[in-house]
Amino acid sequence: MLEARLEQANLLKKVVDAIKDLVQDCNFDCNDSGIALQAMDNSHVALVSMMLKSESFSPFRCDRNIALGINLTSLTKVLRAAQNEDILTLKAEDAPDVVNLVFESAESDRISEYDIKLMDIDQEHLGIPETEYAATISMPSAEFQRICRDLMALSESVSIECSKEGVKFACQGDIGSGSVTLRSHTNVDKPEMNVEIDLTEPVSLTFSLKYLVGFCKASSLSGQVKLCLSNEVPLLVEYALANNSYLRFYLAPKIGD
Amino acid sequence: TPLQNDLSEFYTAI
Repeated sequence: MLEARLEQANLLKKVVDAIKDLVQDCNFDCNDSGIALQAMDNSHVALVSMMLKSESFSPFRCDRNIALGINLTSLTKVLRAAQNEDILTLKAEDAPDVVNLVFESAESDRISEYDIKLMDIDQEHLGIPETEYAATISMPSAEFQRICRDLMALSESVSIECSKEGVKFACQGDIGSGSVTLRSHTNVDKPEMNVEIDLTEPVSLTFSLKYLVGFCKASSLSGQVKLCLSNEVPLLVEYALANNSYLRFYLAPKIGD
Repeated sequence: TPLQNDLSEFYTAI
């Protein structure tokens, strides 16, 4: 059986909120290392990969591999009933029909309990190899969100060019063009404001801004976001969570014109 | 507008 207790419901609320517009029905794959999810959007352009390590829960117990097929719209409805600060416990039997969610207020004696019916989801799973990326950029997640939103006002695509000069986000649209260039930057007092560019070779790739803006819904999960790029492979956008847990998005590049 | 790639062109289904 599965029993996984989160100190704050907020974490799961934010994760689900960040991915629910991208993917609808997902398997939450539970085993002794934690709870993982991988799902592609309907157009097969973007993929979300979540890992909540067992260390992110206290306690965490999962004796067997259990796949919880959950509709994220349903999960969102139930999670709305949880306060951000509530303790959240997920429970399921070994061959479950439902997943049970318990929300406990730390301040009062209120306990609420919900069951969500599970679905059989036959999901395509992609093998994503460990990749040595040509460029890795760590930057404030709010800055990345701002850049994507600002450029989307002009165009549906953005080119991300990384060179030893820095990283340049540029777009061209009907009304004109725009770009934002960031250079490496260290803020000793506020490390969350750091921009770190690790480059082994110059990279230039073009991506759909609609998807990037969607990924940025995860910004409240982490002060920093990591962008990993290599020529002619999908972009990795990673929001690191506590205890080596993460929320990652992969986005296929655009080609030619 | 550049053409949009598909993720399955890069990663194999398992």
